[in-house]
Amino acid sequence: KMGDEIHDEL
Amino acid sequence: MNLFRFAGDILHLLSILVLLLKIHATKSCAGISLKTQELYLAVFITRYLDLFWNFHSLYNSVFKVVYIGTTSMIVWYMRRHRNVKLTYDRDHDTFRYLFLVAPCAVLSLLINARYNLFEILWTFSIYLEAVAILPQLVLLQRTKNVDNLTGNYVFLLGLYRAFYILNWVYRFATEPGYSAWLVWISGLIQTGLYLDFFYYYVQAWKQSKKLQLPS
Repeated sequence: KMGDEIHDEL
Repeated sequence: MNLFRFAGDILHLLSILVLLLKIHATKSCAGISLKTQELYLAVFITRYLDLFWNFHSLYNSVFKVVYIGTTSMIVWYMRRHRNVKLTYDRDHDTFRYLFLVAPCAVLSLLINARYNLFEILWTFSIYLEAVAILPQLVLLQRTKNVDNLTGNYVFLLGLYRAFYILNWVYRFATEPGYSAWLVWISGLIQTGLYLDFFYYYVQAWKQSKKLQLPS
C-alpha cells in the first residue's frame, strides 16, 4: 500500500 | 495530529529561531557547535527528501521546508558570514562527524522497516537525529559558561523531544494498531541525552543565576 510509506511525523 | 505533537513541532521551530535570531542580532555564534548544526541539516535533508513526491499535509510540507531553510541559514551564517564566522569556536568544536555518521549509516542498513534507498535514508536520519546534539553538548561542557540563548536553545530542543514522547504515548493509547518501535527507541535515547543538561538548566533557573556546567 502506497499510503503506508508516507511518514506522518516530522 | 494531537496537541503534544503540535507543541513539539512548535518548540522545535522556536529552538531553531532562538539560535538564528541570536546569531543575527549579536553577529556572533560563540558557543554554538557547527558540527551539530550541519548534522541537523543532514538529518533534515535525508528525512525530507520525499518532499517532492509524497504529500501528507500542507502542515508537514511547510515545516519541512522551514526546518531545512532555517538550519541552512544557521550553517550559512557560521561558515560564510564575514563577521559571524570569525566568532566560531573552532578549537573547541572538535567532535568527529565520522563517529556519529558511520554507526548510524551501518545501523540504518541493518535495522530498517523496508529495504529501499529512501526508507534507509529516512531511518538514517532518525538515528542521526538521536545523537546530533552530542557535539553541542561536548562544546558546552568544554567552554563551561553557557550563555542564556544557547542554554535556551538546548532546553527548547529537549522540550521538543519530551513532547514527542507524550505524542507517542497519546497515539499509542488512541490509535488502534499504531506502533513505531524504531522511532520510539531512537527518540528515547535522544531525550535521554538531554537529561543531564536539563538538570543543570533547571537548577540555574531556580537559583536565577547563570547556567554553568560542572567540570
